[in-house]
Amino acid sequence: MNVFRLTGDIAHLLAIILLLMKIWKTRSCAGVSGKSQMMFALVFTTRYLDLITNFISLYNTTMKMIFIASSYGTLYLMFLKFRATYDSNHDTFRMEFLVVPVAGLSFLVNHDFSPLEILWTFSIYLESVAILPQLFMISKTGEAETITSHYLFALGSYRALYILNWVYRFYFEGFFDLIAVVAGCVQTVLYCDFFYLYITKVWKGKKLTLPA
Amino acid sequence: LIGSRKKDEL
Repeated sequence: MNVFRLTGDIAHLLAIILLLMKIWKTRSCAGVSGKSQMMFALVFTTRYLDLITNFISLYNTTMKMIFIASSYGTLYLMFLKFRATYDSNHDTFRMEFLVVPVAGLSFLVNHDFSPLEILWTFSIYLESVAILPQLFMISKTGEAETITSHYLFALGSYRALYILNWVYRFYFEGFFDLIAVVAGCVQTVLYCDFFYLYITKVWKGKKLTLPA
Repeated sequence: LIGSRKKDEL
């Protein structure tokens, strides 16, 4: 464990809590992409199957369980409890355009052709693009609530911090996972436009709106 | 260490 990974994990946890709190407090999931959230639940489910086969640490097990539970909790709030507030008209990104190619790629490019390893690879690839429906939704409506933009900033920062963690681990532990690093860089790049808008608008007290 | 080993990251 190093400081980058720890702060990355904390940012990730913070993002998930922020989203749950936003939905709970406002009793609404308006502006949140149910498709991105479904894919995140799929990401955690396929990645953390090793909860059953491997024990790494109490920290690792606890965080994995929190991530899985919270992703399904978010889906419950969005698709059952506050279903009436779900903005499906604006959530029109086609998930199959991401899930199908990512599934194909995880069969072709992986560390080991075994079920758990392929599912782990699938989750890494899917995570890198799972935010696209959310970003697409914001580009369609032209704006995001401030709390939603805080959520996205925390969520994007997490993988950026992981990149620093991988640089650290490469130099100090000789650890290098090409699949995670490439996917993590792709994931972070997808946020760059959002990061720019967030820093130039939300940090100056304005709402996140897209230039016309 | 390349890739496939016990995954300690989240």
